[in-house]
Amino acid sequence: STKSFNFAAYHDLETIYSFMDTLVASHPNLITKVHIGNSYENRPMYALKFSTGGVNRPAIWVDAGIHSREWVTQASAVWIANKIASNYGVDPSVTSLLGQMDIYLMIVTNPDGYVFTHTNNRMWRKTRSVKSGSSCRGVDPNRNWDAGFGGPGASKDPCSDSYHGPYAHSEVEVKNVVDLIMGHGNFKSFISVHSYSQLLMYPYGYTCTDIPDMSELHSVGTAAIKELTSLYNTRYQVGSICKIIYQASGGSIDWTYDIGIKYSFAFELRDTGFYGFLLPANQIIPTAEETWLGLKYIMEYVRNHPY
Amino acid sequence: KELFNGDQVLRIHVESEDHIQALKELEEDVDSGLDFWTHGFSTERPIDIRVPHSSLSAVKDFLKKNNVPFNVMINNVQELLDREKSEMVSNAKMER
Repeated sequence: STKSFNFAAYHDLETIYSFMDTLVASHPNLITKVHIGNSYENRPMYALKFSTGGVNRPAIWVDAGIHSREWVTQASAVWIANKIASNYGVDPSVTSLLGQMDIYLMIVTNPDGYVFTHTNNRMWRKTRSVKSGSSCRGVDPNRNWDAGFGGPGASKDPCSDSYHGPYAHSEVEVKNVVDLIMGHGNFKSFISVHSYSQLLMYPYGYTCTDIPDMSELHSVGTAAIKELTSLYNTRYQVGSICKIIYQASGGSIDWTYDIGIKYSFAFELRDTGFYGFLLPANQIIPTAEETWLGLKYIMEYVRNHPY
Repeated sequence: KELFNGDQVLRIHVESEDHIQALKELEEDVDSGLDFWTHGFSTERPIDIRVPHSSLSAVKDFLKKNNVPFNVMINNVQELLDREKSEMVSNAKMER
């Protein structure tokens, strides 16, 4: 039962996948597990699809854990999956949202990396693909998208943690998401969840040029963070990737924005340095709770502003 | 299994263009095995770097020589990892 699941703990991939099965079984009319492909090491990749029916409804994408060591993101996504499921039919906002749109939630976007953080190197961030001519493995999957690919803020060195890979979408984990997004064709929002440093960002990262929708996305982001902050007063900054962190090319939300998904955002959850990627498990639920408030605001805004 | 005994996370406070140049130099030194937890060098935001134990004194000396202000955010990464591991074991027991 999902009721006995310990949301305040970090879990391995097997346990998370098993939780997903339980959640789907508990809400068969709301959730399906979409197998979007397999990882480099042949692990299945799943997105949870929350849908109340209809064909090719407008949809919102949320992914977590593309950088495997950012454990609080996978853990928060588990909590959020359960929150969406349990709030449907109870919370008017979630009910109305799912009456009009579908939500796709990918809890473990980089399963090979996640397993590697549990078994070999807790600090692993990248995929696990092998590069010919190099003894170093893996590509930074958030430098591998076809948006300013290979530009500033990504490394051409396969040993670097921000290695962009041999070509755009070379990583099957990225390609699987790209294919799903392109095949679907009706995503209105794409939200990627990372951790640490407490930021909510919008495009661009590959250039410091402002996007045409900057003022709208900035105001949506600011309002979302006001909601997030209302719970525990966690401090967040809002801005474009390039302006509030650094120029970084090949990022997912730049690609989604450039293909026409206007409401593209990236979260950076807790913390700010005292624990880094080793955030104590007792902070999972507070982090997920506050993130949910911000996420919900964005989702409601997307529902209310069709384009 | 890779261990992180004695690795520290340093928080660097960039205050000038000279500091940025020094950090770029540090970033290019791949042999030090530095793991930049936050990227992008600006005076707006601090930069956190996990420094392997073997490179600690060299990196700290380099920062001091270049007058780059820093402090130690995490004194021993492995201690945090051990705590995380034991927490996971105890959580798994609770679930069973």
